[in-house]
Amino acid sequence: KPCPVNFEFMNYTIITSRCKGPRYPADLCCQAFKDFACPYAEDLNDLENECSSTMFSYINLYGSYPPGLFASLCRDDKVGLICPAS
Amino acid sequence: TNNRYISYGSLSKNNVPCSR
Repeated sequence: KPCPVNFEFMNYTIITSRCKGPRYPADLCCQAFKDFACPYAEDLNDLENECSSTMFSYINLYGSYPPGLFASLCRDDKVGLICPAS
Repeated sequence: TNNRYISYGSLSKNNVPCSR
């Protein structure tokens, strides 16, 4: 099942300008990640498509982040990372 | 109400290298 969102040419500076190594502070990185990803939450949470894998490939590519950074850094609630009310 | 979230299932894709 293809991803309906095109993650290839998106502006990742919302993440890359705020989440920086070598420390990758969790508060900044996770908030930046949510600011980027929350608009696409429904498509990302659909594990029948490739959206999530594709998005992380580009995030890691544009930000040169270590694999698994956001998965190991970010925890909110038992269901996942809570998105701000729109 | 706001019940939007990024699931951990989705987040776990961050661990999978794209070549796999």
